[in-house]
Amino acid sequence: MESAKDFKKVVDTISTLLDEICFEVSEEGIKASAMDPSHVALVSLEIPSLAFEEFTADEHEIGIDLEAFKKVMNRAKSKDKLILELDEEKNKLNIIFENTGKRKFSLALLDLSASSVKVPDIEYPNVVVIKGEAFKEALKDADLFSDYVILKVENDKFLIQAKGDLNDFSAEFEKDDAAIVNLEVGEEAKSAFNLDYLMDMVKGVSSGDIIKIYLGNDMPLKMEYSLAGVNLTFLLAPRIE
Amino acid sequence: KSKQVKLSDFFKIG
Repeated sequence: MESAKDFKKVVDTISTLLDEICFEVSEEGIKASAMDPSHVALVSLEIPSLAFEEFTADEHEIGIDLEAFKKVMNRAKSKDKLILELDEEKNKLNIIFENTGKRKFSLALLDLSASSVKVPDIEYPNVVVIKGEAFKEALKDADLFSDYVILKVENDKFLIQAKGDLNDFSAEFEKDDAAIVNLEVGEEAKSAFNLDYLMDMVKGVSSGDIIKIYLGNDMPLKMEYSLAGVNLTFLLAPRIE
Repeated sequence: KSKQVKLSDFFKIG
């Protein structure tokens, strides 16, 4: 992969929600999906072979401890290329940073089987496409006063609200606002979500990234975005009165 | 106050 630093953002994001992951490798690319230990969030990723500068693979399941993977990826420097290489004999995944020389980390494989967890195919009445930075900042604002946030769609507006014991926060995005790329409102809806989870889900998002949010009424939220050619999908169960 | 529910409360999952 061209940039190890970019891929680090992906590993940073999934490792806040998951402890371990089983990468399903095939000729088409790499995919994986898993629920967090408390079964509140689901993380799914898909890396098409095209996202790699070079990709040679046949079918394998590669179980990895994400804490170790994150530690290694944190050592990536800008301009490092990333090479992921399976050593079947030693049962290790080699993570190689290539730049002025080569640095190789060998991670022990975990005996995990590919998860049967799939993102369910649900129709959502509302879709918000928003600049990642604007959404992330609004979550940080909401975090000042509460540990959960209410996401609402009404009258062609997307609202992010937090109610503390004494203090409140509200962000409002209209269709014409610069932060909004697209707003499809089918029906008024509102759902409440834990802020720690939501902030973990957007951890790797930086300015220029666009997030797609699917929202229903007291329904799990679905979120999609791409980082470094990696397609990420998240589901988050709501808080319910 | 609201209560956190699980994804399995909505879908057959996992």
